Amino acid sequence: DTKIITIANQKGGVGKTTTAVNLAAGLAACEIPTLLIDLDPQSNATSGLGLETSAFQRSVYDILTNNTTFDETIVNTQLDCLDLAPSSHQLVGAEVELVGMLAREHILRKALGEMTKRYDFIFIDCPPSLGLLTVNGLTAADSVLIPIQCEYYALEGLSQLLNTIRLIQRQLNKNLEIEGVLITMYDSRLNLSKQVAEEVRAYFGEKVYKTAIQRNVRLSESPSYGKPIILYDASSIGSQNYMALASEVLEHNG
Amino acid sequence: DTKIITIANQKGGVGKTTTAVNLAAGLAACEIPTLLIDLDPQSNATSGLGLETSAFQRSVYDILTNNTTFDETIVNTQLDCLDLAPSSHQLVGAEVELVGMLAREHILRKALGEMTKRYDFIFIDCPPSLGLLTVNGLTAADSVLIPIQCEYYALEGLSQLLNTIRLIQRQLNKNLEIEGVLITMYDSRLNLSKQVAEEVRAYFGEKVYKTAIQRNVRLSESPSYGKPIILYDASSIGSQNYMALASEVLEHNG
Ligand SMILES: Nc1ncnc2c1ncn2[C@@H]1O[C@H](COP(=O)(O)OP(=O)(O)OP(=O)(O)O)[C@@H](O)[C@H]1O
Ligand SMILES: Nc1ncnc2c1ncn2[C@@H]1O[C@H](COP(=O)(O)OP(=O)(O)OP(=O)(O)O)[C@@H](O)[C@H]1O
Ligand SMILES: [Mg+2]
Ligand SMILES: [Mg+2]
Repeated sequence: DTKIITIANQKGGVGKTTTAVNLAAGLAACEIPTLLIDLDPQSNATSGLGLETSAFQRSVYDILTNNTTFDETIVNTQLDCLDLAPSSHQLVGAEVELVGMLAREHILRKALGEMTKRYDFIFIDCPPSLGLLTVNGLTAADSVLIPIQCEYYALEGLSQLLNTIRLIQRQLNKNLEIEGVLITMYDSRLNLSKQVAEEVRAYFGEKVYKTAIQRNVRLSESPSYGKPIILYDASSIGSQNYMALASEVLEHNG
Repeated sequence: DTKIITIANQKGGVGKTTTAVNLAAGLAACEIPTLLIDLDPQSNATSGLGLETSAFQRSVYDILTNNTTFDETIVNTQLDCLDLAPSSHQLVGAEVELVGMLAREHILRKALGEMTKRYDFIFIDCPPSLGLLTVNGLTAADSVLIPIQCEYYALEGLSQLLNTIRLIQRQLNKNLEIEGVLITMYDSRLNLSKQVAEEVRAYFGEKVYKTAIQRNVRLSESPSYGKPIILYDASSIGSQNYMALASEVLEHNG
């Protein structure tokens, strides 16, 4: 069966999309059938894979609001083993639209139903908030991967995120686990980076991936070429880091 | 009369809070009475000024949901001329709570009423979304200051933000203007930084501040000491940049 991993953190700009795109691409490069779901109205994961939201008739918005199936939404990417369920700008209004719906937190989970037979991994990229889009992502998932930027403000938001995860485990998805905690934008020249990384490892222990993603400009250049790092610059430290992360994720999941 | 400036951009991690805290502190250091309103459930602006949300009975959440006044909420900071209306974690649920309220977009604007006589500038720090908290911030404001990080993904979200601003101008706040566009985390060693800055200046022309905020680790260290940059390290490039920005904002506002 498939493993559904949601990538979430309400703190903005911590590397959720960069991790979703490059981890999914890393696994696909190893011929592992993978789906990436772009649940963020900003649709960065969609453009990070070189695709334009305006090119699609249907998107994740239609799945959430008018019973469209994943089958009708999923598109191919430049990597054979990687498919995408694209975002759309209409998702901006989805949170307000979902509020009044019945079982509004479960819509994504129900829609995923059959898809789990087709893919070994399904990743969900979330927006920087704890609203109904992220709640749908956490309710649909087997586990959550938490990127944490090596910055002070990024540490602050953790307790709120863990509270939300506990709430989801109690009320919406009792099997939700923490897949892992990923240190991102690590810069070994900065004391702040080292301090934050130490605190994260002290707080989360075993859950923290051995791989820390280093700050690497090639990672921030690659979306402007519409390519995951493995296709843009496979020799870069950023690409090596994400391939190492892919192996760790595979190890944890047998 | 006072000038109410909302700091908004739905892209995460672009420097909204860093700008809100350090611009407000920069003006206060010039003895200009300033209020900072923390509208983000993450409450980074509150902790960036060395304050703890749990220490307060009332917060912006109470203003939005149960008619508490700003008078009852505002607290002093380390700077004589800077006051803060603190955030609280309860704001996480506010967007859903606001959906059903009458004139839900105008609550903040109405509550600000009398406050405008006390301060020369009021800044509002927004969360990374275009939900009802940010909409309240844009409806209450005279103008919006848009921080843009020198990154590709940060450029992508601009058209969505401008669409939202146009919508607000048409339906909720016809006097809303763009106060300015601020280039943040500029690193002159990176081509990507230069390219993005060029594109921003080409797109926004005169609206872009002459001051670009450079990437400077002292800016990301200062919140861990609970101090705005001017109190943490006034000689740093980050502090100089924000003081230069403060002068530009003063120039634009007579
Ligand atoms: N390791 C890294 N090195 C350098 N730049 C990075 C790295 N990881 C991410 N970035 C850049 O930092 C910015 C923020 O990353 P990203 O957009 O992935 O974060 P996010 O958490 O998805 O943001 P949001 O909260 O807006 O969804 C992007 O411009 C990205 O290109
Ligand atoms: N010029 C700068 N140089 C170095 N670091 C910076 C700079 N500006 C901001 N930072 C750091 O980058 C991170 C993101 O900035 P900040 O939190 O202010 O952005 P934001 O837009 O308010 O984020 P959010 O979308 O989560 O509200 C913070 O850790 C901050 O300390
Ligand atoms: Mg993202
Ligand atoms: Mg912020």
